[in-house]
Amino acid sequence: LLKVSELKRTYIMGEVEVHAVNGIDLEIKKGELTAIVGQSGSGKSTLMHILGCLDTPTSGTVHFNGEDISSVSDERLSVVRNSEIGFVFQSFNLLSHRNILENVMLPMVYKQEEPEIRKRKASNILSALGLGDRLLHKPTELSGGQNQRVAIARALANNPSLVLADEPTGNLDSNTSKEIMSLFQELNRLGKTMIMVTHDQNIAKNCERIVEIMDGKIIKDFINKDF
Amino acid sequence: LLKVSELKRTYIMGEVEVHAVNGIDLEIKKGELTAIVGQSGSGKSTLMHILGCLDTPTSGTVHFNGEDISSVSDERLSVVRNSEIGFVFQSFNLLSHRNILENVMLPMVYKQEEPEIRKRKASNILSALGLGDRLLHKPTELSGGQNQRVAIARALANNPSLVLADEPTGNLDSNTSKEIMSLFQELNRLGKTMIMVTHDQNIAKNCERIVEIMDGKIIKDFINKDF
Ligand SMILES: Nc1ncnc2c1ncn2[C@@H]1O[C@H](COP(=O)(O)OP(=O)(O)OP(=O)(O)O)[C@@H](O)[C@H]1O
Ligand SMILES: Nc1ncnc2c1ncn2[C@@H]1O[C@H](COP(=O)(O)OP(=O)(O)OP(=O)(O)O)[C@@H](O)[C@H]1O
Ligand SMILES: [Mg+2]
Ligand SMILES: [Mg+2]
Repeated sequence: LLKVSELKRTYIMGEVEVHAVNGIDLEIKKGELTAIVGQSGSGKSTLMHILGCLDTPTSGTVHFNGEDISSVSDERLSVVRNSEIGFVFQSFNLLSHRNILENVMLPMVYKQEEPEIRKRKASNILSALGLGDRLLHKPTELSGGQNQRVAIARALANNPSLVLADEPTGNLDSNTSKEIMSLFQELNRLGKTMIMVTHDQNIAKNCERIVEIMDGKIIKDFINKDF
Repeated sequence: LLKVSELKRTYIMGEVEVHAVNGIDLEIKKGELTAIVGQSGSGKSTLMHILGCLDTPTSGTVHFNGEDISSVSDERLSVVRNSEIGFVFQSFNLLSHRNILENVMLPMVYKQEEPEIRKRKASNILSALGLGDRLLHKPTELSGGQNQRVAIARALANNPSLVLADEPTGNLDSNTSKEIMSLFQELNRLGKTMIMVTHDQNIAKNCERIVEIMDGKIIKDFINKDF
């Protein structure tokens, strides 16, 4: 499904060069459930943004469903991303002036369904995440963990075939985290490819494959035997 | 040090009333190391904001160092807060247009030290947190966990006697989390009173007292025997 080769992403800041991703080869198969782990600052979010077609590499190639997307137009990248990929951001990226129902409905415009259908789907996902009684509230009127769940709901709104979740349980207690992981496992059983960055051992141990990043490179990539 | 009685904080949103804090009695002794735990949405951050003099209750009283601060002027609240309290926010609240050194120096104006001294202190704290080579970078140029560490550094900048940390390791890998907890334990040994909201069992088990919140009320409050 996803294949990156000799991937590099460098940030240039005046005299300083930060090699956030410094030579990564990675192949994600359709339907895999993968955890990406590693130290704070090791390059996980940068890698996720490239895998999720939100960023282009400094060098190297990215293939999504066989198509080379490392150098396509922004329009093409946007079409691929919005129809196929759901992204849960580490810092949520919600619109603070819209309520959570509107926030979740936002990506749905790409599927061109009736507003009533979109509204019902959005409220269903939010209710499944325990937020059914807060649909008309804005992100600023909710707790950190509630906002994290809205970000997860929005990533799932378009029924994407690939879900990338960047630390989806960082603000959640262990019970709510377990519920989120069960949801992700269910989506994986339904055929979705899932890649999640996590610092939580309980999440990582439930993934079939674990990739460890250090200083922008992969240092470990193994199948999880306990899976 | 801190004493709250029959504390309530209600958010009124049109027809809906959210009882975020719904009757809490709590006494924090000087020098205690306390963890606050509980489900997402249970009222932890709301309670922390009141304890940290960032918010006033709907009803009930708050005493800090013997002074009733539930109904003092905003000016008085601001003086108490800036001289005595360091707060690590769940969503960091950093200034994105300033670099991290400036962000950490910001609260230091209240101590009225020489700019050179403030600069050196700020760079020392940031270096201790592994960010010594990124001092001139802005929050948008750093990872989630790096930003979390800047938020921690800023809370400590004024050498406060009370440190309130709202989920200080949510974006950190286990190694970096351990370093943060060691730092907090060291600050506690030096006499600081520490209160941290955490979902991380490894953090909670290292605290001498654990308070559990559910639906805006305290359901458990015990001394940690393994401490
Ligand atoms: N500004 C607000 N307006 C309305 N309701 C609010 C507001 N802020 C918080 N709430 C609500 O108050 C309740 C408690 O929120 P709080 O942020 O204290 O929870 P929390 O325990 O910190 O949760 P989390 O672990 O998810 O961070 C939640 O139901 C939340 O939606
Ligand atoms: N816009 C940017 N400009 C400059 N450097 C950046 C930028 N974004 C990230 N970096 C740097 O690239 C490196 C990798 O960042 P990245 O966000 O991918 O880390 P991460 O593994 O997700 O960390 P965390 O676990 O803390 O979220 C870090 O050193 C970070 O400071
Ligand atoms: Mg990250
Ligand atoms: Mg909170």
